[in-house]
Amino acid sequence: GGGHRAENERLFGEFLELCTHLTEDHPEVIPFLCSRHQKATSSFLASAELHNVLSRCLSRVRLRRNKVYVYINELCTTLKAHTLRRKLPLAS
Amino acid sequence: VPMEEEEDDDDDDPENRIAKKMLLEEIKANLSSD
Repeated sequence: GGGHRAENERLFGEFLELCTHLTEDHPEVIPFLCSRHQKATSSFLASAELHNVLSRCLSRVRLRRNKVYVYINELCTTLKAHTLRRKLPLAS
Repeated sequence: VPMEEEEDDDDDDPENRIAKKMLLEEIKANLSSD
């Protein structure tokens, strides 16, 4: 596995760069997307599925910038579905 | 002279507006649960 990892990282970086300019009115959105990305499983980060979602979101946001939140939301939802469950109990 | 904007309205798309609202609510919920 891992064949798509580097390409996925590159696509995600491109998507972030593009969306940073388009979400300047809400600067909390990009860090949130990054945190979703960081919490995703490593197998998903290297998957063809993520590659497809990123390619689609990237090309769509280029065509329809006024739908940027639709594509960010789609990506966040996809990443959330592949998140590592890491709920640590809080020590009192 | 007032300028007419026709294509440059980010919030004009209803789907985008809903997605934006959902996303911002989720971010807020995440911040408060931390």
